[in-house]
Amino acid sequence: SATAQVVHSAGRRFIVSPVPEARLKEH
Amino acid sequence: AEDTGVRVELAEEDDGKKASIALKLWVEDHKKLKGKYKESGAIEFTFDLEKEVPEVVAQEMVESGFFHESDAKTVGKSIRDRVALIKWRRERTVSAAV
Repeated sequence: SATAQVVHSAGRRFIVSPVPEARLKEH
Repeated sequence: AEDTGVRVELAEEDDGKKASIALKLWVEDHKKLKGKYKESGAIEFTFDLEKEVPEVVAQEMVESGFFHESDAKTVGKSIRDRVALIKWRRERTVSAAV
């Protein structure tokens, strides 16, 4: 699964990954 | 918690002791956002329950290009609601143990 990463200037790391499957089916 | 269209969930098991916890945030209802949300995935980040402020993290997400400035308040509130729930559950677990 595609995972990307963005590090904010203040040092916090944001890791982007696919939305959890279970949540997509709820709607 | 009010449905802001932005979902925040625990990204790891909460043992009730760790100061920092991993959270995952994603948009469930794009219509509720004012700005365009370019990211289609979930954003995982670590949040220090004692020291950090949800609105600051939301602003960092805006500055990192995930959200439009006009949605910073909505994102901050979504994080605040989840953090409040985590803290409430921790207090309940502690008081139950006493």
